[in-house]
Amino acid sequence: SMGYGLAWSYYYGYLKLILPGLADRVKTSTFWDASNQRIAPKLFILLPTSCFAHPTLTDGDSAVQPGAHLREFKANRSGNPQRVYRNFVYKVTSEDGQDYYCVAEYATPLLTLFEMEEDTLADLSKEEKLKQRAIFKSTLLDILTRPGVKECQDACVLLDVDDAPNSATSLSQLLLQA
Amino acid sequence: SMGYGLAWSYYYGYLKLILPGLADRVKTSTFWDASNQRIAPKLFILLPTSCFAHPTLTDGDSAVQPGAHLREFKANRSGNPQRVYRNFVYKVTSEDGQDYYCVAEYATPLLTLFEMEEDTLADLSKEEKLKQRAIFKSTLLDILTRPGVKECQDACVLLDVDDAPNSATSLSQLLLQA
Ligand SMILES: Nc1nc(=O)c2ncn([C@@H]3O[C@@H]4COP(=O)(O)O[C@H]5[C@@H](O)[C@H](n6cnc7c(N)ncnc76)O[C@@H]5COP(=O)(O)O[C@@H]3[C@@H]4O)c2[nH]1
Repeated sequence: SMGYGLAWSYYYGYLKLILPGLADRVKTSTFWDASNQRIAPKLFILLPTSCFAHPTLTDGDSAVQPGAHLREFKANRSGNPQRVYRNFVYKVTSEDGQDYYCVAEYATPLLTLFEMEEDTLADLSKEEKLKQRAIFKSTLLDILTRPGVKECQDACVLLDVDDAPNSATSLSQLLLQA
Repeated sequence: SMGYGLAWSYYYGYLKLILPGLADRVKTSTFWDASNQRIAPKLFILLPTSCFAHPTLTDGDSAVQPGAHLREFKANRSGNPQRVYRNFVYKVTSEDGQDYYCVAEYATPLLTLFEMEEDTLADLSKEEKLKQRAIFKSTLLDILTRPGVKECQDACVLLDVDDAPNSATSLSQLLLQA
């Protein structure tokens, strides 16, 4: 199924490559000391319930402020020498005025499901999209929790984002609580 | 099915983004004048029959020599601001000593199918891998040949690569003939 393949693609083509060295890139960034280590050495992966991913998190919630990119990770992959992978640090401010930083982004494969639902040529109904989203998430959890991938499992957090219009939780609140 | 989802992901998450501006990035590169325009303003997408993609094309055939990267394309995508996409130019020399250049790479989603087949947790036999490869290719052709995507269709070429051990055609020959 689609969600199954997208989860494996996300693991082999991305998480397996970038997660092992992520904590080191966080701890050697300017954010580590500047924030008194108020930045988790992990990737927060956002899973919107609608599968719609904004271009930046700030577009999704202006209270999630842009920070800066972490150091790049490069690898030869599939005919592309020194392909560039890099993550971005966002800043959220708690109610008592404390700044927190986090490495976060949406799970890009979900955006594909959203775009397919909108495309008349792709054969994807809203129900099927939500079903494939669930398969994507459960497959990813299976991959990340099996023996032997601890360096990936500890290095990322999957967060559901309820983006229904009447949703009670904003992106910034979700990140502050995570 | 997996191949169907990977094809749509490859289109919406990559080809739709990078192909429209590719010809311009080729024609404004140093290769355009340096090679007397012996470089096609297109992306050659290699589809190995085994789905195995070498890290670089040179690893697949030492007669395919490294050139250099084209100018980067950046876009805000799915929470990653200014995500970097860039392609690479390779050089092949014909029998009469003429140098030709081409922008080429393997189709990244196929490597995922190969890695899944090797992974005991992923449920993918060799037969199923080949079936999903065929679905990936036919779906991609359907997407690229429908009305309204001419800027993508003219900007890439899909090339099957027979990488069986007894294969008669090398990667360099394939690229010279393309
Ligand atoms: N050759 C090539 N160069 C690229 O820059 C590139 N970017 C994407 N792709 C391929 O297009 C398709 C759609 O990409 P998407 O971003 O939705 O999924 C991506 C995305 O969710 C994640 N990922 C990969 N690279 C990055 C990255 N640099 N930043 C964030 N996420 C990434 O992992 C998935 C699989 O990646 P690949 O397995 O490399 O192949 C992708 C995929 O088949 C590329 N292919």
